[in-house]
Amino acid sequence: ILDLKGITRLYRMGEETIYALREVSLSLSQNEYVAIMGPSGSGKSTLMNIIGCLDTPTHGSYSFEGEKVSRMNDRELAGIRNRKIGFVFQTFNLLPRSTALQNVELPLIYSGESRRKREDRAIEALTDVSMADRITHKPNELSGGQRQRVAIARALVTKPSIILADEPTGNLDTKTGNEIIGLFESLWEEGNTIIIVTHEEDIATHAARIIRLRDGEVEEDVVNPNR
Amino acid sequence: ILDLKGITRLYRMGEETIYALREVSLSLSQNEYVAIMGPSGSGKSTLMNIIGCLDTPTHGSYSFEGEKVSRMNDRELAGIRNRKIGFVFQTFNLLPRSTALQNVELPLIYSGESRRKREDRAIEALTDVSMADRITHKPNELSGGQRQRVAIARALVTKPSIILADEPTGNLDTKTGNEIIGLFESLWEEGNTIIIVTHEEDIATHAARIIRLRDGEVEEDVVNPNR
Ligand SMILES: Nc1ncnc2c1ncn2[C@@H]1O[C@H](COP(=O)(O)OP(=O)(O)OP(=O)(O)O)[C@@H](O)[C@H]1O
Ligand SMILES: Nc1ncnc2c1ncn2[C@@H]1O[C@H](COP(=O)(O)OP(=O)(O)OP(=O)(O)O)[C@@H](O)[C@H]1O
Ligand SMILES: [Mg+2]
Ligand SMILES: [Mg+2]
Repeated sequence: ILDLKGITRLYRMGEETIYALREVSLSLSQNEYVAIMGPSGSGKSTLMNIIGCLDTPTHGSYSFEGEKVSRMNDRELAGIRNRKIGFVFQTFNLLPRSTALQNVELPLIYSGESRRKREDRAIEALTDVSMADRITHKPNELSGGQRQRVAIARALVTKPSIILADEPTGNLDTKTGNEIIGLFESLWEEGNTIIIVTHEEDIATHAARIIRLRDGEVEEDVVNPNR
Repeated sequence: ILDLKGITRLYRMGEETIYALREVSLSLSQNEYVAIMGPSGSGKSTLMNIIGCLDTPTHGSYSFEGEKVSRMNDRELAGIRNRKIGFVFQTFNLLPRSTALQNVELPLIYSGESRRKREDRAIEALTDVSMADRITHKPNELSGGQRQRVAIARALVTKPSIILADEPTGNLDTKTGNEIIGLFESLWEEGNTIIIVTHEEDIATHAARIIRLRDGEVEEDVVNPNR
């Protein structure tokens, strides 16, 4: 369903050209569970942003469910981002003046459901990440790991079939982190596609496939022998 | 040098009172190496902010080098924050419109040194965290782990004797994270005091003492048997 061919993403800074991604090719099918790993600065978030239609490659092509993303109009792109993909950002990107509940309800505004139903859905998503007792808190009234969990709930509230999570457990203790990975595992068992960027080998062992980046290139792309 | 007695930090939210910290007492001596652990939301960042004179407790007393912090004036507090303590924030808090170099130079503005010397010091600090090749980048032109390293360099550039690091490796791969912990270890061997909040047992094993929080209280405060 996701087909990347020769993807290059570069930045020109004065005299210098930085290759965030260099000639990356990979294909992902429906219902895969992939971990993306690699050193700090190796291009993982850049790759996630291109897969999530939030960034455009400088060269190469990306097809989403058989259609070239470069040929889609704004409405089609918005449709993918709002309904097909749930994105957990490495920096959370919560609205600072809205409560946890309001932040999680936001993606449902486009769904056409009643206000009551949206609120129920949002509370359910927050409960799934053990945040039901903090729904009236704004981001600056939450701990780092609590903000991370609100960002996860917001990504999952529309029940997207493709989940892109950029280091979703970076601010969580082991026990809470394992609960989140358990949540992703059940979503995977329901037929969804899970792509997680992680630094932690413990988290990566749950994935069925591991892709390792180094300096903007794919260093390794293997089936996980432990799964 | 740091003496906390009966520290409580609470927040009133409508009908509810949230105890971020409840009756926390602990003493830290010069040249200790302490890891603070505990579940998400257990009060670790709140404790760090009080130790770093960035937040005031609701009850209890805190003495810094023998003097009650509650009796210090703004100038004395600023002196502690700018010269004695280096703080790595869980959310980095970099200035978005300044480059990595400018962000790391900023704490030196008060030092009275020449512009040339400040720049040399900042480049040295950025080199210590392997960020010498990104000094002209602004935060939004850096990866998550690169921003984290700029925040670390900024905390260390004034050569403070007390280093407070709130999850300094949360966005770093294992190898880069170990380099940062190695850096903290050498600073410890030079006689400085290191306090690290971390979720990772691997990181905590390097500390000489481990303090565990749960629901705003000290659950455990032990010498690390592995060290
Ligand atoms: N301004 C605030 N208003 C209300 N509650 C707050 C506020 N700031 C923090 N809290 C609450 O205080 C508790 C402790 O927060 P703190 O940030 O110290 O946790 P933490 O241990 O650092 O967590 P994490 O590991 O997730 O970073 C949390 O339950 C949080 O929701
Ligand atoms: N706007 C930009 N301008 C210039 N360089 C950039 C820009 N954005 C990212 N980069 C560079 O591209 C490279 C890849 O960044 P990316 O955020 O994808 O890394 P990452 O693998 O997610 O790292 P981390 O594990 O630290 O989050 C980095 O070296 C970064 O400095
Ligand atoms: Mg990243
Ligand atoms: Mg915290």
